[in-house]
Amino acid sequence: VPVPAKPRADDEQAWDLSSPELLAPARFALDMYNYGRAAGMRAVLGTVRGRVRRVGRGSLFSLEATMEEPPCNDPLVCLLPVTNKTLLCSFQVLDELGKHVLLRRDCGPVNTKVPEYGNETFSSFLPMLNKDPLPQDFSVKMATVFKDFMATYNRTYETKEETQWRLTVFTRNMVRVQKIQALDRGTAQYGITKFSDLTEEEFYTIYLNPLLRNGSGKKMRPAKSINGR
Amino acid sequence: APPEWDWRKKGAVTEVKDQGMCGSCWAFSVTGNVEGQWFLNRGTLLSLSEQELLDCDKMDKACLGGLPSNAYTAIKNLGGLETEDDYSYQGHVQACNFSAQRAKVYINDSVELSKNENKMAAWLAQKGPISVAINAFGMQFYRHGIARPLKPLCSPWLIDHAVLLVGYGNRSKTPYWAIKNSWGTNWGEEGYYYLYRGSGACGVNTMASSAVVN
Repeated sequence: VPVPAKPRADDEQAWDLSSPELLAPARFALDMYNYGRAAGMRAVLGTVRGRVRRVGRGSLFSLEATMEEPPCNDPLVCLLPVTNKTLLCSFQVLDELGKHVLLRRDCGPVNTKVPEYGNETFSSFLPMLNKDPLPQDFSVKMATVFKDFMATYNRTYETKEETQWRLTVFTRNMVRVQKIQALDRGTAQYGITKFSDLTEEEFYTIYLNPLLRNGSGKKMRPAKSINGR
Repeated sequence: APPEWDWRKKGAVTEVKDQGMCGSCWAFSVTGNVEGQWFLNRGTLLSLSEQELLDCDKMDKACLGGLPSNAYTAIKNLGGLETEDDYSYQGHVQACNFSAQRAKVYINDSVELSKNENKMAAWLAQKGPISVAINAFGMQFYRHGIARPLKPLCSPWLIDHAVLLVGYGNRSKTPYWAIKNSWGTNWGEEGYYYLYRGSGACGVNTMASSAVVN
């Protein structure tokens, strides 16, 4: 349902739902949202509103969309059958010469307040994305960096869709790296590693050890303290 | 404790290993500790088998995770550890194929260490590398340098990765722990992670332990 809203800043377009320009980025965002899901488990797009900002040779779309999650009755997949669930998501999709890159995806229950764009604290963490204009050929640059990553770590992906998805994850991880770097008070340098194409969930599930959260398990006797020499 | 210490320079640490796509960090942390204890108490550095723990330590969950305290108990009950060569790493659980005759090392006990990082340093310098468990915040993208994440982001209550302390020191006045990880040599500083020392960063002092070899 179109929800007219007045523009927030002179140079930004008003939320303009009727613009066919939104169709392609909205569909791309939905594909990325549903990536890896079996048929019948995919969410469908509800209401969409968006605005566009010209950046370099492309356009940066900011979308707010409701995603209708399908009911989940498979006892193997979910513990409790869930009736239809609606999530409110905000996406940022860069379209450069027809090539889409998903830069941001934030979703939450409909009643969660979506962070306001232009929130200074938020934007201060994303200097890369807040350069105005975005670096020229941002997606081309990111694709080049991603190709280097693939060559360095000998990465291959089976399908074009998988490659597209991993580029999206890689790009999002570059944003996460900036946050982690900004919040480290030591001398550590964070950046591209062999895990840069994994989502946080994948990394946690594959490489980390959730059992450790339950504490140290069986009690061991304390070590004798070292008598100073 | 001495101002700095590094067991790598004293021959007590084997090469950096790679756990692969498996949550078996607990096994690598424990074998690294037992390798150090065996070297310091029996004089020989042997590279020991993590696969034996994945397959035969029924208290833990192989690639789904495990606890060092359980692993020490399993090594004692099994009767020891085989070498890496005799029971090589596969990166997924298989049927237990342990043979007591092939075991090259044994342990007598295991102990829990103090949570005081100065005492931990003193213990490490005198007794050997220490098995610890930390919050792995930021490690997915760590490249080099001394990590010191903000405490709320690297909470000591959300421990999720077991590693091995092999030394400590200072780099331009910043105190650090030298940590042997098990993600291969093409991660971090040749496979090592350096974490700020003295503030309980990422819970490094919450689960320090060691095997005991008489």
